[in-house]
Amino acid sequence: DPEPWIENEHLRVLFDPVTGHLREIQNLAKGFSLPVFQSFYWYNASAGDGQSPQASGAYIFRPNGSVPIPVAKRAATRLLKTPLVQELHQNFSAWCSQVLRLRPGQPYLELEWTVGPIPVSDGLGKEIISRFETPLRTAGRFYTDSNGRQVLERRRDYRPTWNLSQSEPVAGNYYPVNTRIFIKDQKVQLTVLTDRSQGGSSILDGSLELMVHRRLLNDDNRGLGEPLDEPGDDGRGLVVRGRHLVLLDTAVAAADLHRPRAQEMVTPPYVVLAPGPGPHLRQGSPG
Amino acid sequence: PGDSSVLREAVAVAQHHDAVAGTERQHVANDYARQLAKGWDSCQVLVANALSLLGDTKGPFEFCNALNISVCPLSETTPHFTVILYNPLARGVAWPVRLPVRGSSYAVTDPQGQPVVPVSCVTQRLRGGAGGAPGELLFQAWAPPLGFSTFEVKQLSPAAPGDPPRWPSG
Repeated sequence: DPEPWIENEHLRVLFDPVTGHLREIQNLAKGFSLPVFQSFYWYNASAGDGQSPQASGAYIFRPNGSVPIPVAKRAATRLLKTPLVQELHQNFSAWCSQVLRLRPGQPYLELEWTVGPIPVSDGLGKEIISRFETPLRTAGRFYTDSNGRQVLERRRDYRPTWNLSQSEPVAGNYYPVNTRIFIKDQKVQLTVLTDRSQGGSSILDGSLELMVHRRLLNDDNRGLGEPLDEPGDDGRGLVVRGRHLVLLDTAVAAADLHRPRAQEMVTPPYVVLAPGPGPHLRQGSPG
Repeated sequence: PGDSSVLREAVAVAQHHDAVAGTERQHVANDYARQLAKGWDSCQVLVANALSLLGDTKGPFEFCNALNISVCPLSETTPHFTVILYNPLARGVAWPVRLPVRGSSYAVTDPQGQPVVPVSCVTQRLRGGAGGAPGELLFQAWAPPLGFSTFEVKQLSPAAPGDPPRWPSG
């Protein structure tokens, strides 16, 4: 497809026809768009170096460089459009894929990512991130929640309560994300909701990233005595699947959108099945 | 008898900083998961009992815990089943339901007995899911605040020819 896209009544999402990456999100209701690139990268987990013997491990996130490596430069893609869902399937590698979905009536883009088993036969521990890049002028600022409630402003290489001399340009800027992370300028806000707690940051202006999976080969010398190397049932390493909801709105209206969505993310409706006509429970009503 | 104290106990144990942060040894992490899974199972019996009371029925209920990888034995093998959507939020929600199925077309009726349209059947080949079914049934459901909705699903035609059954891998 020369110009792959998916849309619903709220959003139109464009993809790069060559690399298959997310390229732009258009907010149809409010008539504005934002170029948004998203892909998966991995930080090479430190095993200790000349500066410090500290390795990345269960307690410690310490990449051995500030520039993460792309999982792949492009993705093989498939497009699926039905009346109830439009989705683009991206296959970055045997251990990294994603489905980007729009459904009628949903004012957000759903990214269902599947990562693992993380290959470590090269002897390198890996910390996998999903990174979003935009032209937003964020001046080093980004926002993360605390336990799903108060959102705090974060500022790169800075702490509000003491003079920080930054020794870890990446790890020193990672914060806990329990439900949401966002970046914004005066007009536009890009919010990403998570379906579980993850590490998050904004290492470059206009970008935000979330750590979705890790597989490490060294103990971090905090008393555990084993690396964070979850073999999973088949011993090949855990496969993890999760969801990120991407919301693009004006900065003033963004909270109206992400607050109810985050509630649904944390306490979604629950499906139970029964054979045949099943029970006649207290009936629901549309809407 | 269903019992929510098993899960309450498991969640209480998992308040330990190791469980919260993932800094425990592997065998301890496995044990936290085991306790939580046992608690989950015991709560599902409790929910099934509640549904039986609410519906004056003894019908068996099935909780498909692996819908995220398109595995649900009941919807994959039964041509006639009911989907019960429980909404824990204090406001009504519309919710997309997506179930692995073997048939190629289905009729869905809502709590008022009206047909739900549209209903989509998509091939699962795109998803490469772990499930055994060749396709997925999609429809838009909804549920009232803190309440249930039941949607009846009937298969209209068998699997599309040439769709070999794919057994769950692994």
